[in-house]
Amino acid sequence: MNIFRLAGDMTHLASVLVLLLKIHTIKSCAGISLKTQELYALVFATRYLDLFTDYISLYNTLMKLIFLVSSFSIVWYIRHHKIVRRSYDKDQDTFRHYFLVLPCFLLALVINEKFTVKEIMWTFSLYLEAVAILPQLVLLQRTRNIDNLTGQYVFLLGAYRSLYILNWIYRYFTEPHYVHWITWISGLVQTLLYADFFYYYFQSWKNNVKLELPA
Amino acid sequence: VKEDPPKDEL
Repeated sequence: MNIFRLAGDMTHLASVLVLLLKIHTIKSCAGISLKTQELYALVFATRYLDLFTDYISLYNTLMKLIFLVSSFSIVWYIRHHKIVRRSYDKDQDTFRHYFLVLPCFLLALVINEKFTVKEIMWTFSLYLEAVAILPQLVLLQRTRNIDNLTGQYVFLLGAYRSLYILNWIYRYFTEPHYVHWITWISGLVQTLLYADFFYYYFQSWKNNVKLELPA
Repeated sequence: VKEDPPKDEL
């Protein structure tokens, strides 16, 4: 475990907690894409299949449980909570996220490190995570108004993956045979998707103006 | 068969 990875995991945890906090306290999910949350729940469900078979460390198991429980609770809140669901704007959140699932699955069948069910599901979860933010970014472009918590959520989510890239660079230079092209490329693609959001986030922060994404 | 290293990253 290196500092980049720990910082990455903590940032990822913070992003999920910020979101849960927002939904739980103000009982609203305005500006949040349910599609992205469903994709993230699927990412964790397909990535942590080894939760009960491979014990890595208490930290690893605990974090997996937290991510699974939090991502599914967020989906539950937005879909079923009697107050929160009213603030979900399904007419705006129209990204056809099923069109993301199938290509990622087919790609995982073709490009993977080993042709086993577990490995293919793990690879699928990597590709899906890379594109899972798209419905949320599209929704932000549409609604134009980004409230602070949503902006922080997306920012933390992008920061976590950027820190993971530093972690991969660090591990590449410190651990022999640590080469995972699939992880690195999908992680890089994911981070690049956030690049323009980061740009506008920093602009708004620097000029101390409300975060606006160009249409 | 060399067991491939478990996925230790989240």
